[in-house]
Amino acid sequence: TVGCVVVDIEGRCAAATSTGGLINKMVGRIGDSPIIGSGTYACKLCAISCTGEGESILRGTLARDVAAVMEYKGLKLQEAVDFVIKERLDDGGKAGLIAVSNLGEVAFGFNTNGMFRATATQDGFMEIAVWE
Amino acid sequence: MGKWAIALHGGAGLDPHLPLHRQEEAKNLLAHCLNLGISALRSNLSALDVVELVVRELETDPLFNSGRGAVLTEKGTVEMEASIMDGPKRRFGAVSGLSTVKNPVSLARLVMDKSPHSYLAFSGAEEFAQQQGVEMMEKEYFITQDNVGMLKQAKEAKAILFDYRIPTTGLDSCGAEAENENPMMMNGVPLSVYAAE
Repeated sequence: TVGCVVVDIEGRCAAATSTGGLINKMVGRIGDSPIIGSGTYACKLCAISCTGEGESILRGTLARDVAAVMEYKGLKLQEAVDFVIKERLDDGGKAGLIAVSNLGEVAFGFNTNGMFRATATQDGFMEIAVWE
Repeated sequence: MGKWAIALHGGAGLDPHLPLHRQEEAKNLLAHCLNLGISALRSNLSALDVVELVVRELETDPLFNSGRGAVLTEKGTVEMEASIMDGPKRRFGAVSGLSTVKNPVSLARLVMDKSPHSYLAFSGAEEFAQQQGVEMMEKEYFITQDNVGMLKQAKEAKAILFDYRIPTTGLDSCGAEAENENPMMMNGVPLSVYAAE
């Protein structure tokens, strides 16, 4: 699974996710990536793209929940990501996600042992990483 | 005027023994795609255009599980899916069950922009792709030796695996080396049979 989230200088957020799904999956199986609110989501506030065990991400509506706790609980982006990864994945569910906010922030979180990721902000921050 | 920001991923869940050269390969691709996105943002492309541009690049490289390099179903076929979402208007496009479209994320964009719907799947999505004239490939284009090996090992392990590369036997030291340790389990099989996505 691959994904990208962006906020541009006009403050517009967008997200995209693409995948082949699970190795040895049943024919016809749909995962989280194309399901808006689960593997992919963008609104005025933020944009999110998820990866991992699709069925857990679907059950947890992970992407929309990041936006929802920002909107209704007033969490900041990284707090929202940490909350959702910690609280919204069912037992044993393994996933990771990346996110940006309309304030030009980036965040990520995962409960697997690593996630291929790259992040950058206009302030000059840049990180390319694999592990914790 | 706000500030731009960008993030991209290539999959979660990795074998702790991932060989260094594979880590470097992945980091190089991530750096290439990050720089592609940054220069697009500096040229004032919209967020929507930038996410499509970056994911297309990731789909085209066989390293990660999407587009070329997508993993295989139990029947050894490819069924790709993708979605794209535009935050300000909360518009979105999604596709599933693609087996010949070179860049699924661009077809998802066309579903959003050029169809009366938000989600098309399987034969309907493939038909729409033909109508829109997007680049379509022979099925073999998507199937890499790596993926054939992964499917074989997943079948031997009787497991359905997410976003992992299973080294073909003998290929990676990580498989042999990890076998000696008492393996952590993931998806019902020892983590040691995985190599990173």
